[in-house]
Amino acid sequence: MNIFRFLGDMSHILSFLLLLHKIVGGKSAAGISLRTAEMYAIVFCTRYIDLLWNFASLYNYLLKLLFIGASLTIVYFMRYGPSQKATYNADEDAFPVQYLIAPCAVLGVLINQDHSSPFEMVWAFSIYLEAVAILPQLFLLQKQGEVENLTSHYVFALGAYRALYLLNWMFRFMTEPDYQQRIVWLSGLVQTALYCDFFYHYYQSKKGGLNKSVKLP
Amino acid sequence: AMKRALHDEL
Repeated sequence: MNIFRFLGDMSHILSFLLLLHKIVGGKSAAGISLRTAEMYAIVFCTRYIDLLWNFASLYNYLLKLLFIGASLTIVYFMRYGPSQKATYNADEDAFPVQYLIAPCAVLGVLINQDHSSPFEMVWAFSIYLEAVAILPQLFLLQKQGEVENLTSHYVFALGAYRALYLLNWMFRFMTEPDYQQRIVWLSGLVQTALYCDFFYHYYQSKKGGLNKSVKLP
Repeated sequence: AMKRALHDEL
C-alpha cells in the first residue's frame, strides 16, 4: 500500500458518499447518468467476484463489499426511487452503452493476463469497461451545459481516484522489481484522459469559490 | 510470459 493508492481509494469512497448524499439524501437524480451508474455496478460485480476466494487483505475485502453495495444501491434508487425517477432525465441519458460493453468484452477475452483463466478475462473486461464507464455521465453533463455543484464534486472525485492510481502504478513500477501492469496502466491513462476537459472546467469554475456551478461549453 | 499479476489492488 502507498499513499497514492490510499488517497485514490479515499477519493473513490468520497465520490460514492457524494453521489449517495445526492441521490438518497437529496432524493434527486438530476444530472446523473443511470447508464454510468449501471456500468460501474457491472465493473465492480465482475472485478470483485474474487471476493469468493481471494482474501488478500481485509482492507480490500471491506472496500470491495462497500463498492459493490454502494453501486447497487445507487442503481436501485435511480431505477425504483419515486422522487429519483421523477428527476432522472432518461431521454438525455442516451449514450449507446452497447458500443462500450461489447468491445470491452471482446478485448477482455483477447487481451488479459492469463488466457487459461476465465476470471482473468472477466477481470480485464472490468478494467476496460471502467475506463469508458464515465462517458454517458460526461455526455449527459455536456448536453445539459451546467453542472450542479454536488454532481461536479462527485465527478471530480471519481476522476481523481484513477489519476491517483496512475501515480500509484508509477510508484510501484519504480519501487517493486518486477512489477508491471500494462492492462491497468493503459486503461487508467485512457480513463483519466477522458476527464481532462471536465477537470479544466471544474478548476476554472471552482477557483472563484467552491460552490460555483461548472459550465461546460 | 507476463508475470501473473496477483490482484492485490481494488
